[in-house]
Amino acid sequence: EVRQSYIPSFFNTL
Amino acid sequence: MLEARLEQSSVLKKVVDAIKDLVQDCNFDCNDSGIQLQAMDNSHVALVAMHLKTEGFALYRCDRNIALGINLVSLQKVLRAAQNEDVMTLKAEDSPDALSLVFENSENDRISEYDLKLMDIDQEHLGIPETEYGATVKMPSAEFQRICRDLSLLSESVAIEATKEGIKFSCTGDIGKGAVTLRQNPNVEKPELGTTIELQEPVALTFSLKYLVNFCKASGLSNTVTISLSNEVPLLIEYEMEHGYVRFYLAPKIGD
Repeated sequence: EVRQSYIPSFFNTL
Repeated sequence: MLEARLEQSSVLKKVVDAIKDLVQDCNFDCNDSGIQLQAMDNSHVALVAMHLKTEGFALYRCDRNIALGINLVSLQKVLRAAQNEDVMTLKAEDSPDALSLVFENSENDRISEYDLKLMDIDQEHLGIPETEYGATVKMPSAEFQRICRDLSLLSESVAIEATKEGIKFSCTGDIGKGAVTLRQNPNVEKPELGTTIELQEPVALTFSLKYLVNFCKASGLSNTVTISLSNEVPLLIEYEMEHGYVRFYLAPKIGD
């Protein structure tokens, strides 16, 4: 089963 | 204060058209490098980054950084009043509550003036790390749009595999499955119609087709699209303009 990941887990807030 | 003039209103019209279905409210950050925008969609699965560089403006003056908080649907309503060939001048004071837009037609016998109310949008800025991608594919934007649309009729997800043979888009759904493989084909006469693949390492990732179809609304910005992939990082879809770009980042679907 694949699940969607999210942008903030790759690019952190400045 | 900001004063920026575009020879062709179509530049901003096309950019807003490309991103208005992905993000609603966003800050147009004006500084001495031009006008930039970075925003995630509501579900935080995708990020759009746009840059209209100073060189793309017939005139550009920005004394200090100004963030223009704009609702894209409202901006689009105002931009509808601009003809593609109209000269467009954007003006705003420092810490403005409105953006002035002036459209002048090429015969210079019609001048339209609009003020768009601005919003306070406190959007966090994300750091996008420089990435050496495993695979970088350049192809016709219409071709990519067709592949995404065709496969989105079969499935919600597409597996993208880049190998030295080429790039393969495959999907499986309730009605069956489909796959499209593009081989390296530089097309020397018409480079913008060719497909080139730079491969550092084989890559295989799965993405949501709904988002890819959405990104393809930007196909009008450029004849070509560059797709950059690396395992375990968001996909980068870039539409280059003469003096700027619109980039979409899409977080992958990860198998357990």
